[in-house]
Amino acid sequence: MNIFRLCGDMSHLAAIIILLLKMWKTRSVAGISGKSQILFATVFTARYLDLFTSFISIYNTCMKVFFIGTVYFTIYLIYMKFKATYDSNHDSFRVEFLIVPVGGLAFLVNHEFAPLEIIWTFSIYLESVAILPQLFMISKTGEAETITSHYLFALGSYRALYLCNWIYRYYAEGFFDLIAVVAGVVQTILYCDFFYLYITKVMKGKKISLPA
Amino acid sequence: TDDENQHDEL
Repeated sequence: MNIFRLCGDMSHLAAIIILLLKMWKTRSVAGISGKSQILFATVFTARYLDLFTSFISIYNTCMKVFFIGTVYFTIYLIYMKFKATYDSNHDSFRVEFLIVPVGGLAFLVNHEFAPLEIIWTFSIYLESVAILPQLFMISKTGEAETITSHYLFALGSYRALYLCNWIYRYYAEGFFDLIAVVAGVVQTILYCDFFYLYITKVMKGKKISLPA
Repeated sequence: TDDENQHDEL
């Protein structure tokens, strides 16, 4: 554990809590992509199957359980409790265009051709693109509530901080996981456009609205 | 049981 990794995890945790608070306080899931949340649920479920096979630390186990629990609760809020406020017309990204190629790639490029390892690889690749339905939804509606922007900023920062963690671990421990690093770079790049808008607009008190 | 494939990150 190093400072970058810890900050990354805390940023991820903050993102999830911000999203839940937004939905709970406003009693609305407007502007939130249910499809991205389903992809994240797939990511966590696939990656944390190792809860049953290996123990790393109390911290690791608690975070995994929390991430899995909250993402399914988020899906419950979107598709059941606050369903009336869910904007399904704008959540029209075709997720099969992500799942199929990512699944194929996980089969072809992995550390070891073993079931759990392929599933782990699938989760890493899928996570890198799981935010696309959410970003697509914002580009379709042309705007994002400020609280949604905070959520996305925290969520994007998490993987950017992991990149710092991997650079640190490479020099300090000789640790290098090419699959995670490449996927992490892709994931962070997808947020760059959003980071720019966040810094130039949201930090100056304006909400994100894109030209029609 | 193979340590090499243990992923210690989230």
